[in-house]
Amino acid sequence: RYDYDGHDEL
Amino acid sequence: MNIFRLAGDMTHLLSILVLLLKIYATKSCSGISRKTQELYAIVFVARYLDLFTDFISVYNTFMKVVFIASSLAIVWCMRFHPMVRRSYDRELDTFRHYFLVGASFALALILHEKFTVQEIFWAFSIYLEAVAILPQLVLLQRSGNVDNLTGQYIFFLGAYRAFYILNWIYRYLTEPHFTRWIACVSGVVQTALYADFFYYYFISWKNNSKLKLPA
Repeated sequence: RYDYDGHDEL
Repeated sequence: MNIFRLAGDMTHLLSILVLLLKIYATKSCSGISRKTQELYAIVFVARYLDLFTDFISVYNTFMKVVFIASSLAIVWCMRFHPMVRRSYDRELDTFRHYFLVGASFALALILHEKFTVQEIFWAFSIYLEAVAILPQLVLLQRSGNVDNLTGQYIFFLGAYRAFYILNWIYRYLTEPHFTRWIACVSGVVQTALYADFFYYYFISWKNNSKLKLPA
């Protein structure tokens, strides 16, 4: 899973 | 990725396709607020600054490009396409939307996840998206009648954020440290702004009558 830094939502 | 978020993204994409269909098929943008479209273009450009720096997935990158390109294309059409721009309701679309830009940016300087350029622009885009529909809703109230495609466009636009709220609830329940307060609170406000539109849309759908918003 992506850590917080990358906003993984559009 | 969960079904709620996928449904939200697809509904969002559908709203843009409906708007493009309306503009392309009727060569008219009557009933559409250019100011709202300009705000959405700002939202996507400000939110996807990480387009070239953070690769998350092909889907993520593809959708970001589609949202940026479509929102800029719609604004370009409404400003410069000779036939479309003639049908723009200039005298009805008078909401001072630059206030929304200023207020959202000021709030982003105060409330953000981290004090970095990218995070401040991300928070700015979240706040701006929540209020970007206001010029469009004001225009509809002024113009009274709503053509089907415009009504469907706004319905899908409101529905997509409602799916995202379900997505945030799902992620909060399934992912240990998932917190997205800025996006959640802003998303709830955004969906709430559609509440009265949804009400009149449902009434018109139930009575199979033309959608009319009380002036």
